[in-house]
Amino acid sequence: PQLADQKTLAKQIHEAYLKNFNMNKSKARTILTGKTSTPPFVIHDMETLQLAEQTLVAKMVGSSAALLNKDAEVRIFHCCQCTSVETVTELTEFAKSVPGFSNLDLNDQVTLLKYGVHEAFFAMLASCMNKDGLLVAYGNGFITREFLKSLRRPFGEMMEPKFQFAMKFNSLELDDSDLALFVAAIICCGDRPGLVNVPHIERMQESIVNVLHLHLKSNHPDNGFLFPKLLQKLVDLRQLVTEHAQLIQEIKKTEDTSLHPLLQEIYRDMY
Amino acid sequence: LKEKHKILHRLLQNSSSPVDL
Repeated sequence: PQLADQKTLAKQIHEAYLKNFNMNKSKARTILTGKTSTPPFVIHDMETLQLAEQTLVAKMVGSSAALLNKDAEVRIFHCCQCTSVETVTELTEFAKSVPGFSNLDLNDQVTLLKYGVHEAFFAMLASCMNKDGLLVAYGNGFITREFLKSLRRPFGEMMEPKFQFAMKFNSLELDDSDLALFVAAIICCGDRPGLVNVPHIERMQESIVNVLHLHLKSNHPDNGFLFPKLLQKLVDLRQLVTEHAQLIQEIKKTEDTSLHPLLQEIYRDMY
Repeated sequence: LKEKHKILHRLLQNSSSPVDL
């Protein structure tokens, strides 16, 4: 009976993941490996960026008059924020579908999301990356790693650590069923600062991590070290988010750009 | 905590209210 319960939990979490996220690894890999009828538009310099802004991005975030006068770095930063905000809303819906999450104290739900959403976001972003670039605008665009790296300080430093993480993470060859459980494990984490009902969350975390372990054994029978490797990725993601949060604080202080209110809430008093 | 995270709180309580980009 316990095994049946674990399989049901894995299935529920996988279904919630497929239902709530617009992009997933399977879709992203289809596009990145050229198996779609229309390939993504490649953004590799200022000219192609402008072309993309007139078509793909205009559809995505609308064209704001205030943004038109800003430099390319600030406009790209704005697009990154829009993607983050959309992903946070998707992650919130996903979290609510994880059995037990909605029964938690509401303050604890807020805390788990505050600390978990960026770790989950960067884990899922890896699905949209290869060594040369990143899928953007719902898979309709592909922005090159070199172009992102060439942006002026501090914006040029923003994505490179995510690419470095993604290349190692992608070598684990997880599929969407594995990622769904991994993302749930990131969110249901009992050691976030300020949690009220730690034992309740630890019980949830334990059952999700157990299911993840079991699922990896059956889905990747030839890779016995996958589970400990993934636990290490949880540590790496925390470090990645800490550095990202510091960079955001620097941008806020030194650049003439605004931070979305939802992201302000999340970054305020974070680390 | 809920007071300092009004948008997250709203998203948790009401899934049908979108966040402006």
